Amino acid sequence: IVECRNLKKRYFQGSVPVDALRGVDLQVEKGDFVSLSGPSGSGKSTLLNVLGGLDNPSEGSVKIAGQDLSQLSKGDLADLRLQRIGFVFQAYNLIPVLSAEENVEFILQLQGVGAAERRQRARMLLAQVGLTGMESRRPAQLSGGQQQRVAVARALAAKPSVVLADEPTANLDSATAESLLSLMAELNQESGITFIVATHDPRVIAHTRRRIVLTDGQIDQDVRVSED
Amino acid sequence: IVECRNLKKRYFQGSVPVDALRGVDLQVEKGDFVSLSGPSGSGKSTLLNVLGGLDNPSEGSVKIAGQDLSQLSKGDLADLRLQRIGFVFQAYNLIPVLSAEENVEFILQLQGVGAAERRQRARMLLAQVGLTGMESRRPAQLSGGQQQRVAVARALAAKPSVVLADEPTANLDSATAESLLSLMAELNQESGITFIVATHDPRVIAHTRRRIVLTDGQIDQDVRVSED
Ligand SMILES: Nc1ncnc2c1ncn2[C@@H]1O[C@H](COP(=O)(O)OP(=O)(O)OP(=O)(O)O)[C@@H](O)[C@H]1O
Ligand SMILES: Nc1ncnc2c1ncn2[C@@H]1O[C@H](COP(=O)(O)OP(=O)(O)OP(=O)(O)O)[C@@H](O)[C@H]1O
Ligand SMILES: [Mg+2]
Ligand SMILES: [Mg+2]
Repeated sequence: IVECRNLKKRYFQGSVPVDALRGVDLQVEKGDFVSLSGPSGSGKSTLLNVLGGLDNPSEGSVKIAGQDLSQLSKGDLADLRLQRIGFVFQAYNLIPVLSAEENVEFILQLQGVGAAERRQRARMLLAQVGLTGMESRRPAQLSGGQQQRVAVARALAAKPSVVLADEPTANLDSATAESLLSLMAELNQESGITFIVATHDPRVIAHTRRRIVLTDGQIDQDVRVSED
Repeated sequence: IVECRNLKKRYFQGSVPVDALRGVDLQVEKGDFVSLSGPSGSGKSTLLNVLGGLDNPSEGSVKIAGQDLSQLSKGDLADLRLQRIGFVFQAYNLIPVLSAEENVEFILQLQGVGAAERRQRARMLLAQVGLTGMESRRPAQLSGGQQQRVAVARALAAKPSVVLADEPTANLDSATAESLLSLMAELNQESGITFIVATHDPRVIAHTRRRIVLTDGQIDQDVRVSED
């Protein structure tokens, strides 16, 4: 469901090239639960951004659900992202003037989901990430880990086919991280949602069947582990 | 060097009170290296903000280097923070239009440090957190973990007496986190800088002699471990 070939991403620092991705080949099956780890600066966020159509590669191609992103019009790409991809940003990117609940409902509204269902789904997801009672708070009135969980709830509420999560447990204690992972595992198994999770967290990696390690813009390791 | 008594912090959500701190008593000696852990939402950031004079308590008192923060004028408090306290924010709070190097030098400039020495100190700290070659990049051109390290370098460059670090390794891989902790341990032992580190990271907790656990706005545990 997610596929890329010879993916390269080059930034320019003045005239100096920075090769964030140096030729990444990847195929992720529908229903897979993949962790993507590697040193700080190795290209994890860049890879997720390009896979999610938020950024263009310098070379190579990306296919989501069979569609080549470079062949899509701007409108069609935005549509694909809205309907098919749930993104959890490393810096959350919550809308400061909206409450937690409104932030989660925002994407549902763009998707044309009715008001009653939006509210119910948002409240359920916020409850599932442990934020019952905090629905009307704005991001500035929430702790770092609470903001992180709103960002996760927002990505999941949209019922995407693929979730690209950039370090979703970075600011969470063990118990909260554990319950978030169980929620993701449950959605993966029961709804067939595909997960690609960039992470430094060994607990997250332990929860995944497939473990990819990125180093210096290239895949260093791509192993499948048996169920334990 | 850091002391608080019966510290309380109450927010209001509409008319509903939220007690983020419910009476915290703490005494930290000069040269101590303390970890502050506890569930997401337990009050760690709030405690660091109040200890660092960035926020006022609803009740109780804070003393830094013998000075009662509530007795200081606004100017004297700002001065104390500038000269004595290094703060690493959970969300980094880097200045987007400044480069990494300029972000680190910023505080030194406020402290009146000369241009040549500012440059040298900033470069050394950036090298010590593994960011050699990235000095002229702006935050948006850095990975999450690289931004986090600039925030750490900024706090350390100012040569504070006390460093209050809010989850400084959240976005770092094990090797990078380890080297950051060694740097902090070195500054603690050689320069006598006091560290209070809010964290979910077991590796960080393992590096600290004194471990405080906060739950629901109160200190649940405050233990000293022997050197290992
Ligand atoms: N706009 C840019 N200009 C120059 N270099 C960039 C830019 N954006 C990212 N980079 C560099 O590309 C590399 C990969 O960045 P990326 O954010 O993907 O790393 P990461 O693996 O997500 O790191 P972390 O674990 O710290 O979040 C880094 O070295 C980063 O400094
Ligand atoms: N302005 C505010 N209004 C209402 N409640 C607030 C406000 N700021 C913080 N809180 C609440 O106070 C509690 C403590 O927040 P704090 O940020 O100190 O937690 P934390 O321990 O740092 O959490 P994390 O590990 O997630 O960063 C949280 O439940 C939070 O929702
Ligand atoms: Mg990243
Ligand atoms: Mg916090």
